[in-house]
Amino acid sequence: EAIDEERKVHIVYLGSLPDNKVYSPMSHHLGLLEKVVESNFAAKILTRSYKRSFSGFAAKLTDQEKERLANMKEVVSVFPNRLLQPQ
Amino acid sequence: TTRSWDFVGLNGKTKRNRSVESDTIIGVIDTGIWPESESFKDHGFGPPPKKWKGACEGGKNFTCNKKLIGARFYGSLYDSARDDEGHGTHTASTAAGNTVNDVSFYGLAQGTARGGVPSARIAAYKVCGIEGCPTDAILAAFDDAIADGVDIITISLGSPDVALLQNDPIAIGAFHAMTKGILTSNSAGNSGPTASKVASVAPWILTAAASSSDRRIIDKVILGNGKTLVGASVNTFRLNGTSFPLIYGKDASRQCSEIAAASCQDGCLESGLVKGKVVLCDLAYGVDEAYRSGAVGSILKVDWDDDSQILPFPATTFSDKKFNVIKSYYKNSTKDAQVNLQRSEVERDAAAPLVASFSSRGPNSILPEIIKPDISAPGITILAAFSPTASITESSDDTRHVNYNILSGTSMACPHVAGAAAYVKTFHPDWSPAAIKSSLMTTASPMNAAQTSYNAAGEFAYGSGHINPVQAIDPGLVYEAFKQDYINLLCLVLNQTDVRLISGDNSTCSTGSDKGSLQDHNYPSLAAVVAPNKSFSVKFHRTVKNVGPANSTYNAKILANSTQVDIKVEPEVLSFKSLNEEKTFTLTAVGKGLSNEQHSHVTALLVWSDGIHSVRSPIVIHNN
Repeated sequence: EAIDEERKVHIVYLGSLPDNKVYSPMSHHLGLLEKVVESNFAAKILTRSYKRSFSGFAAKLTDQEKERLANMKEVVSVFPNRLLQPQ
Repeated sequence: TTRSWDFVGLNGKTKRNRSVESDTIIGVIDTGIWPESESFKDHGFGPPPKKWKGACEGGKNFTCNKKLIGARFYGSLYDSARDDEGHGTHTASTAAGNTVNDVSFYGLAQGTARGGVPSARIAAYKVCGIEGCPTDAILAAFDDAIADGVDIITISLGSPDVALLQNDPIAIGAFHAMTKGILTSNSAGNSGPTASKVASVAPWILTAAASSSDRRIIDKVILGNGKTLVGASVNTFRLNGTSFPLIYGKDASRQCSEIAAASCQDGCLESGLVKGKVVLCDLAYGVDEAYRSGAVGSILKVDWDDDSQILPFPATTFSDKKFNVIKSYYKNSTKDAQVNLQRSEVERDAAAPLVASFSSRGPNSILPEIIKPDISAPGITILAAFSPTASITESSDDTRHVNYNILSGTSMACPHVAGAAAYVKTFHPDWSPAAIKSSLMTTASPMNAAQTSYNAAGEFAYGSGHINPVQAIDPGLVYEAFKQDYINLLCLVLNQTDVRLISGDNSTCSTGSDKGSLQDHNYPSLAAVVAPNKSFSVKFHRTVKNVGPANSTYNAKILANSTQVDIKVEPEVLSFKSLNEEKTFTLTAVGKGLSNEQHSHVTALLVWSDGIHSVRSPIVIHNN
């Protein structure tokens, strides 16, 4: 129910890719999001999936959703997106 | 670049392993790339290396070739990997651009442009838009670059704020790259010369500080009294040798406060008062107001004059002392002050390499036992490829466009370090990222350590010294480190949960007496933190691997300027019987105590020498 302005992009870092060959990162990422938002909404707030060299995703989250994800055993860390600059 | 690679010893005649170089891929995470640049043409290149698993997904109107073999972009606000800013084109060409004859910036810095490894391939990952470079995009670029099969990653991006390793996408991405054998070079940041601002702090990253090369771009101002002053800016405009009246900003404004007018703040200068004159401004950003108000030129004050910035119209910059000479001349010749602004010229800078004033300094605020930056490379007035549609200065009134531009920053040093690392890798394709890093650090040339106003930080400013890629292919010994070594280091400063935040796996931290100490991480430079005003005795344990002749004997030598510290190495002689044989040694530093002044430190140099190789490691004991 949170309006878009209340959501901020966060990186949900899940660490190394599992060795399991049938592992589907996308469904894993959506599955995790579906634990904190309604299933039909998860795809809308997922902005990026990391799936080739390590696992994780970026999603527009409220503070509450961020906390819930951060407390999940399989989530390594959740940190806010920020801007870097050319040097 | 037209001079910097020659300055570090990689010239057109340097020994190269061309077929391996052609199979080397540099991943550039930046503002994109200008694919049509001469520096990225594919004449003479064969098909992409077999190991390449990437793609050309550069988007609209973007075509790759056999030199620029891959491109991706990660923003929703742009539709291609094309570089609209010029920064990524500049860094990519610095690392691996083709050899291109007779390039210059309006005749300045003329020469043959060349990257560090001109035969290498480039994969560009565009992560920055006008708003900046979001970390979610940076992490996505690492995710792809590692899987695509690049050999070296160069990322000239950063923040003025230091992030914890577990929240730092460059540290996390580079960690995964390291585990796959890929070394990441990252810019130290441009927050110098204030201490402890270096933003790239992870030990598995090779962090680049910016230094001067022996080509300096200057511009002269001749005052009406005949005195000539040498300024530091890139002024490509000719005023035909004519002198013009000089006016101080505060005398050219009636509606602004004296301070605002003296700085030439926006809207302060009156056209009628500055027309046909050169305006003196107390701040560098006054150049735009001087330009817009119709002045002929401008003289501006800057904090540091070791870097020459491009200015959008006839102008030059001076640091405090020289600027005050001009101000005094103006005051003393009230109505008749005249100045003649000369076009920029190039001169040889015998003081190089000197670390840049803007280059971010240590100590490392996250891991003070790891000296950061690691190494220095040219980062002042570097001429390299540029996007022809991008603005060459920040002034909206500057309509000039070029194919090769002069930029300064640790961004420019970073691809020099990446290019040097790639050069080493072409001779040693199987070396680990740590071994390549070690080879560059222990063979680095000495910097000019003259105690200028901004150069007091020593190793905290320039790390192990100045890149010397030719020497780095034959370092003799290397300090090796692998994933588990970095995990062990992190376990000393973070709890197991936080270590897993970085490694992303189920790494465990040992407990009890076998944890080791922060001084024991097998880093190619040595640092320790001690309490102020207390005597200290610090032990460092290190292992070196013989990568030179099988039978070799190395002797340890300590070079120290200070009597504050007594350093002993045990054993003092290391004898090797085979290639890749490893030997350990212990270095003990004993001192009576450092003062409690901020960042008080003593330095020394450990040199292992077999008569041919000289394996150098700086030692810094500091109070943090």
